[in-house]
Amino acid sequence: REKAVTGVALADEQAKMVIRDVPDKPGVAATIFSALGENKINVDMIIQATQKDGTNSITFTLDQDDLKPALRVLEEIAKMYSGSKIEYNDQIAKVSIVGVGMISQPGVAAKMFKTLADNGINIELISTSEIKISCAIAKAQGVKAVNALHKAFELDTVRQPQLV
Amino acid sequence: REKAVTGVALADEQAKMVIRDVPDKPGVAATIFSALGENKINVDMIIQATQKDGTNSITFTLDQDDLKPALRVLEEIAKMYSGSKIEYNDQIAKVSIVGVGMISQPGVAAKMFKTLADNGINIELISTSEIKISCAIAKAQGVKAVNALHKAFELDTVRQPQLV
Ligand SMILES: C[C@@H](O)[C@H](N)C(=O)O
Ligand SMILES: C[C@@H](O)[C@H](N)C(=O)O
Repeated sequence: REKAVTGVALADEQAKMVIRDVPDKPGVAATIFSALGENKINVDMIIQATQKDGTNSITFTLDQDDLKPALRVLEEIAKMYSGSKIEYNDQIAKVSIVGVGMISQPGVAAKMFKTLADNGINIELISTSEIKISCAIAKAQGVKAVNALHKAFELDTVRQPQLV
Repeated sequence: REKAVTGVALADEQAKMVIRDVPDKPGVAATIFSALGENKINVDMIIQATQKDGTNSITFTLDQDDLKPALRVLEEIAKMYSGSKIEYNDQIAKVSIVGVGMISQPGVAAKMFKTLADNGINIELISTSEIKISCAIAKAQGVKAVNALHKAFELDTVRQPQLV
């Protein structure tokens, strides 16, 4: 059986921002990301889960260097949606496992989450694609996480972050 | 300049499930996905955004056919975490845009969100990787969404869903 996971990647100069309690209606995500795009702010992960009581929150990660300009953009946006709030944290690391074989093996995500848990690492964000699972964790735990995942998935050397 | 987006994909036999208000501490995600894995339930997207007041919610998508077995698993899990609740919706479509050129162009996500908004389509979930942006929307709007995105990103034919 091919190895489900062929690489582990770490990006530890990240920050996360959340705009909470925006209306859950068409056009809101477009407004937020158009404003960020016009200000040339490069966003990494965009994560929005299920709405509650008609409002929703959108979380995204970006380079630490872009945090201040992004905050200025979001503060303008928040004025448009009364009740919305902005939160951020600039001590984030993104750790990812990648591999084409993942799709057919349901236990891979569980193994990643369990490896992080066994090392006392809390998962702050989760985002997945067919061949990649990414978790945002505290920046201080980035290296410990990568080493633990390496061991758990029996990989030899740290692979260069792949384009996935 | 290369086309940022080279394909649009649609999966419209999906369901989404949410386990709300679980403790935001290490081990919880591992418990949930180990149980799903042991029951051979294949999960597609896993989305967890930022916690609030020490609790968090985890949303995931899966084939409609797996909804009932997954519900049985989650109901057992929910007993372990008092205050947690399960919600689901089996009328979901996942629409994705893919393309290697996206990474360097911040406006691509905004354009996708705006195209959906202009067609009156509400975005229920968002999940991204470096070369793919996926949105969960109402199943009934799946085909309209794919056609609108096709036109917006000037693509000729619908590409087969890519492994990204
Ligand atoms: C919250 C936001 O994503 C909204 N549902 C939209 O479609 O823009
Ligand atoms: C909510 C859940 O993801 C928790 N933070 C964990 O690490 O398992």
